[in-house]
Amino acid sequence: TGETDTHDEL
Amino acid sequence: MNVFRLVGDLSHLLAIIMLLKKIWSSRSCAGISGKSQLLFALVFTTRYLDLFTSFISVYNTSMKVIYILCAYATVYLIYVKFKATYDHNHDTFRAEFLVVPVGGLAFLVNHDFTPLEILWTFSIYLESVAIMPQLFMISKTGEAESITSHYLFCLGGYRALYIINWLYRFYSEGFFDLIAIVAGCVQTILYCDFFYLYITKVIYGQKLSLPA
Repeated sequence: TGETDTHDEL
Repeated sequence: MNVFRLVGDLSHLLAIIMLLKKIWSSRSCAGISGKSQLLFALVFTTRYLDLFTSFISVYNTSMKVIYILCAYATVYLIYVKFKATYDHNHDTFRAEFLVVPVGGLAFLVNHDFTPLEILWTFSIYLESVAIMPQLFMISKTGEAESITSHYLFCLGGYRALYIINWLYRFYSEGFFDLIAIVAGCVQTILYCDFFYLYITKVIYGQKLSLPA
């Protein structure tokens, strides 16, 4: 589903 | 990183700096909802705990630090330094009606049931409604200074640009985060009424007055 474990957005 | 997210972040940064400067140079926080600023400080605190655990980029880390510092500086100016000018008679939105449901929802709907992830989810949900005390205050006072309107326009615009960023990332890299997208849409929708008034009034130099 393309969700990443670390959030790379502010 | 894409241009939509970059412009969105800069718009967010501009809003935060603009508000801080307005309060500092006018030495007054009249017309500003301290509750919304407290909620934003809470949003940044709960969202950027990963400052210590994961490094994305210098840009990411420095922006997080700037957001947190500015948020607490704004809260300090409102509740400590210029508290005599704080308009608590009009800043009466019950923030607990936002924090409690959002806290519960963060436990129920999240990507991963871990403390950091639940706090991140809490901050995403909270940010989507954190502006309500400010919009409520403007509807009570019936008007907003033009600088406050510009602040709200930049603040609302940042998440609207993030929505475009999410569309772009979905089609270009198949990335999407449904929690952030849904909350971002709710957040942007809350500004629609204000955007309409801003475009039709403030641009032409009139004072913004929400229907009381």
